[in-house]
This record gives sequence, C-alpha cells and structure tokens, in this order.
Amino acid sequence: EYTKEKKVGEGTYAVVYLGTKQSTGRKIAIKEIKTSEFKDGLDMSAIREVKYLQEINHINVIELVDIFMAYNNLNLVLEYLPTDLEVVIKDQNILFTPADIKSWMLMTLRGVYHCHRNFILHRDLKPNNLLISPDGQIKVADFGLARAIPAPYDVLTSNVVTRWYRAPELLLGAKHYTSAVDVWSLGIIFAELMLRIPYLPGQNDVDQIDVTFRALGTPTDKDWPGVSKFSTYTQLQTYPPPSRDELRKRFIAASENALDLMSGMLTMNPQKRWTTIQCLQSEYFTELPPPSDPSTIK
Amino acid sequence: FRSSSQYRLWSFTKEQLDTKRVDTNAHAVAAIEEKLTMFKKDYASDISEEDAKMINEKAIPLTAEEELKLVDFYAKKVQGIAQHLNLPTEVVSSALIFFKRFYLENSVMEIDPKTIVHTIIFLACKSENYFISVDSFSKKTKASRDTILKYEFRILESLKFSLLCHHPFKPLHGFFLDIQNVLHGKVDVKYMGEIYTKTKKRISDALLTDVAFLFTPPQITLAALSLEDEQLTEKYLETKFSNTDTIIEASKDTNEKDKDSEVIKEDRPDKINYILLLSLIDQCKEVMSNPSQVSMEEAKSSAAKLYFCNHPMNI
Amino acid sequence: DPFKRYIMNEIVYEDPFIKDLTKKNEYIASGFRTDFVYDRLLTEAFM
Repeated sequence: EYTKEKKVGEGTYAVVYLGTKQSTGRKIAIKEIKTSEFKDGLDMSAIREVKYLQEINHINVIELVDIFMAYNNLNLVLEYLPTDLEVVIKDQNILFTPADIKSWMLMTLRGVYHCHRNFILHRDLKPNNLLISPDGQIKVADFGLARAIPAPYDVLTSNVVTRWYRAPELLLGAKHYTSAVDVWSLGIIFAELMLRIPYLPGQNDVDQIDVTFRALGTPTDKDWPGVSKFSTYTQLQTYPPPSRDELRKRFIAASENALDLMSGMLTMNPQKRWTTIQCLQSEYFTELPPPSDPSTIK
Repeated sequence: FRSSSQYRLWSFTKEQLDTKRVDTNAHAVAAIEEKLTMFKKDYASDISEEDAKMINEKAIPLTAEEELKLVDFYAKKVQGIAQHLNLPTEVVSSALIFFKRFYLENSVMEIDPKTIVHTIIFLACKSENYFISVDSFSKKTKASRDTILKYEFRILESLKFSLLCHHPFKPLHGFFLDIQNVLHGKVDVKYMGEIYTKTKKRISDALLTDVAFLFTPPQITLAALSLEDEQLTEKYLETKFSNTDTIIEASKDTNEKDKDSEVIKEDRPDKINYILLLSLIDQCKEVMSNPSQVSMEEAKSSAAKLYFCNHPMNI
Repeated sequence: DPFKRYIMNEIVYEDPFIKDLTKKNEYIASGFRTDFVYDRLLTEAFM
C-alpha cells in the first residue's frame, strides 16, 4: 500500500522517507523506527509517538495515517508536511507579516490546547517541530518526548524540551511540572517569530539559565514562592526583570496585546503562567490585523 | 472518550465479544487440525494404531470456552506478577488490559500465554512511563532477555498500536470529589475515604472480567462504587442526574422583590439519560459480580491439550 | 465542552492527599496546581 521513494531525514531512532499511499495517490511520510538500536526492545520514543498520536485527531496536530510492521521494523505513516516553522524563520527571503505570525500562533495554540485537554504533555515544542502543510496549516509534530500529564505523585525528569525552549522550572530541576512547560516553549517561539532570531539561545544548560534570567529577570520567592529552594538557585546571578518599555524596544513590532500574551506565556512562576485557554482567549487574537488565512500565507 | 482508541477499537457489545472469541478460536482450530493431519500423514509409517488413538485423545484443540478460561487463568497471573513487582496500579491494569486484548486477536493455541506474560508487563511499564531496563526486568522476573523481547512487536501489532488505556481509577477520584460537592454536608468524608480504598480494590478485580470491553471507565467506577455502597451511589446519581439539567438564571426583572431565580428547564443537548445510566450500572455490576473461576485442574488439562496440539511428536 | 458536567468546587473537597502536596515546596515551585489535578480527575469521571 505504501512506497518509500526518497529518504529525507535520519534521527537517532528513526529514518524518514517520502512516499505515496498507492490506493489514493496521497503523499505521505514514513517514519521507519530502527529497532536494533535500542537494547531494551522497542524505543521509548516510538512507544510515545504511537501511544499519543493514536489518540489525537486535530487539524493542528500531525495525523498518524497508519502503522505497519515490515522486516521487523515499525513504520509510522504520517501525513506529508513539506516544511516547518524553523525553515520559515531562518529563510530571510521569506517575508511574513504580523498577521501571518498571529495565524501561526493561533493554530499552534489550538493544537497544543488539544493535547492538553487530552492530558498529554508534548515536552519538545520548538519551531522545527511545528510543521506546515501544503495548505498552510501548522501541525504539532514529534511526540517522541510526550507523556500523559502526570498523576500527582509521579516524579518526572526535568531533562526534557530542547534547551532554548526549556521553561525555568525545568532549568532549575523541577520534577512535578505541568503543562505550563509547553506554554513557555510557545512563548519563546512567539518571541522568535517576532525577532526572526532565537530569543534565548543558551550555549549550555548553565548558560541557558543565565541567558533566560538576564532577559526576563531572576525570579524571587516573592513572585515565585519556593523558587529559592531549588538546589541550583543559590549560584544564580540576580538580574532585574525588564521594564515594559524595554520589552517594547526589544519587540518593536509587537502590539500591547501581543506583549501581554508573550508576557503571560513567559511568566516565570509556572503556577501563574497562562494556560493555553487563557492564551487563546487573549485580545491579541481579536485585535487587528486578523490572523492571515493559512492558505494565503506565502 | 469516543475519540479514544479504547472506544474506537476495543469497545464491544457482549455479542460482538463472543463472536470475536469464537472466530479467533475457530481460526486456530482449523490451523491446528490441518497441522495434525499433516503430522499424521508425514509420520504415517512411524505412527502405530495405538499412537494414532492417543493423538486423537490427547491432541484436542481447545474450545472457545476452554480458551477463555485459560486466558482468564493467565490474566490473574499477569496481575499477580505485576503486583508482586510492586508496579503502580495503572501499570498493573494496563498490563492486564493488554493481555486480554491480545487474546481477542490471537488464540492461546497460536501463542502460549506463558510465553508473553513477562513481555506484556514489560511493555506496560514502558507505555506507562515506568521504564525498567530489560536487564533489570529480567533479573526481577527471572525471565531471559530474549523471552521478554521476543514478542514485543507481535503484541504491539495485535494491540493495533493502541497503548493509552483509560482505567476507572481516575474517575473514582473524580467522583470522590464530585460527591463531596453534590452531597455537600450529607456525607461523611472519613467514611468516603474508606469506601474509596475498597472500591479501588473492586475495580482492580473487575478488570479481570470483560467490563473494560463492555463499559466506559466511569460506568465501571460507578458500578464498583454501587457494589460498595448502593445507597450513597444512588443518592448521588439521583441528585445529580435525575432531574433535567437546569440552568438557574436570575430573572430579568430588576425589581428586588422579584429577584428570585427563574429556573429555565434547559435540557442539555447531551443530557445524561438517568434511567439508562442506572441500567448500565446494573449490567456492569452483574458482570463484575460473576468473575470467571478457573481451577488449577481445568487450567492444567487445557494446557496439556494445548501442549500436545503443538507437540504431537511427544505423544 | 460547552457544558461541563461538573462544577469544580475546591473549597468543599476534603482531599488530604492532594492538599498535602500543596505544602511541599518541590510541588509548589514546580508549578503544581490543585485545580489542574481536580479538573483532570473530574474530566475523566465525566468522560
């Protein structure tokens, strides 16, 4: 039923091919999971992709078309998505407008909201995991680090999310975090879309903490109760949070509502950070310009 | 829940479930009989009359009922081993559900349950983020690496790659909270805590039956709760669901004295059918209250048939 | 969901297990919120 025509990528645990679904001629991507690499049987990332993509059906989340075994390899048949947000941000030949940014943020938030309402954390949101379909729809992809929102007593690893998009509670070693970590990543992506360069590009995990707090201020127990109890807190450099004016200067194209949204998503204290519902209901999405029609975005 | 794989792929009526098991068994019986015929033909010269008679007596394919009993027998083992390994309730329950689903799609005559018990538990650990390396799992269970890994793909395929299980435990906690709200002041919270623990045990036992194929997690929870305390459960459901959902809205009249609330009988589009819910709960209680009892003798005799069907030469 | 089948009423919930967690520093600092937990449990109950 499926052909593998061209190899388009290779990761630690999978090789990605472009192909066609013979019965319909539909272009598809096939993620062939390498089985030999993982000494403990099937790779955890594959288990997670399969487990969560099977449950999610939303226009802004990548569709798992089919799954099959072949030559003892697990093959995930995914919808074909030719590009991603990282490509768009990096390619200076591509001009995009505030309305385009608004459209991308709206679609991304809808996709992530759908994961959260199904109690699934993505835990690796970044521009190159936000794929773009031929008709301009943003699709949240790569659920290799996803997991169900934990039961209260579960202990989670803080070593998740690609560094530049990692929430401060993760940088400080939190083990009982919530869906707020995904919202932080989206806030950083929003900033990156407006700046067209990575917003907080730390060189390493320690530098990432410093870069984050230098840009957004070092949290204190006053605004984030308990933060000083993290073991890594003591060695931190103290920086003042940026004033609204400084933020305006940094994000000159951003409207007041856009700055409110970004500040809500980048609230240090995860308990106070906006949820995806609050983000979707922000006035940024109802003020002019309206979000572009995805199919018209170049 | 309706968009979940559990509902889409693994929810059945009783009739569908029975048919599925009969079909799986028939498929395996045909394969076994063909294999035995071939065996007798291939070894015609070596098989004495006596041997042929013994083979016909011992190598008898299992009926669907015998299969189901053997599956239930081993399901208990899966639960026992997983609990013995001190795995969290969700992991134990997922292993159990995986095991029962696997033997809807496969016959014990194709894959001996003994050979997948550990793999099923190992896969449930991975799936529930309770990762144990295969080496430490092997040490704990005394099963070899290869035995543990051998059928992992086959199991995943038979599960139709649906790993997310909705168990009735979170709904139990949810109803524990909602009862406190709906019956506020009328229920003793300490007592609630006691029945919570007992109901949780009932749910674990119930997952050995077919309830997870026949009912939704909340229905199973309410059935277990009702078995634990029928009066409390009925009171709660009656208070919550029996009258149409009303939306109380202050009357439009600004006059203070008429400021009583005007009840708008707003039938929700998806209102719970209280009578239907009660009957579903009763049906679920019925299934839960009749778990399969399989004696060691029954299991042994089925296992012997199973063995000789697959190893006629040993007869 | 236009109408949730439950009203979250944290005040009346006697849930020592969850409440205790809100006193643990590593939970508070991680972003732990009881309303997130209750919402999930109630959603699963009325799913």
